[in-house]
Amino acid sequence: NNNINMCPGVGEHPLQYNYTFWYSRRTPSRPASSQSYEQNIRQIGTVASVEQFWRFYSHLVRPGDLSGHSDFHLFKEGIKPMWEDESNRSGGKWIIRLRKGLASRFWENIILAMLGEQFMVGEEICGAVVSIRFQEDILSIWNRTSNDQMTTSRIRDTLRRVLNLPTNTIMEYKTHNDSLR
Amino acid sequence: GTRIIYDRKFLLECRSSPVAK
Repeated sequence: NNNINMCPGVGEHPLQYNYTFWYSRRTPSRPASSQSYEQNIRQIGTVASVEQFWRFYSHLVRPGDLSGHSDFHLFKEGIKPMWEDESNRSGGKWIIRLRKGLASRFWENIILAMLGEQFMVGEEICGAVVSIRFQEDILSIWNRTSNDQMTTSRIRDTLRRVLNLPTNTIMEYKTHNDSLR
Repeated sequence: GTRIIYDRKFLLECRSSPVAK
């Protein structure tokens, strides 16, 4: 389903926002330019309720079972998972690097916290990404306003709580501007 | 306005009982 106007079904539990799943995969020979990124990323479905989320999610491959250089993105409907999107342009992301084997569990926990509005930062959250790489996997959560320190601290603290991260986990905040340079 | 908040436990319960409560 790529419907723009997904609605909760009768008796279902609505989400605060609709969310769209995206998938991207890069072949190592291709350059990582923004154009090829846009060409390689595709929408795979939008959900509007808790029940729609589970129906969709249950059919997806677990990220930890993906091979190569692949990403799942879950973003609020209407926000492209690219820094160029207006909602992301002044934003940034918290990055958590994970050793192999942890991605599926942490990805599920981060997206449940996002769908359930556990971050308590108003409109600030844009989406979350799990990136499968060769040596390690990377989780990130994107927000709109990178220079709003109250918000970024609150997101970090919520992440620590909901993910119950190993104590030696390093969390790093990057503005999308920095990523661009 | 009011926000729709769900904790992890509730979301997981919805997974195991797909029929609306």
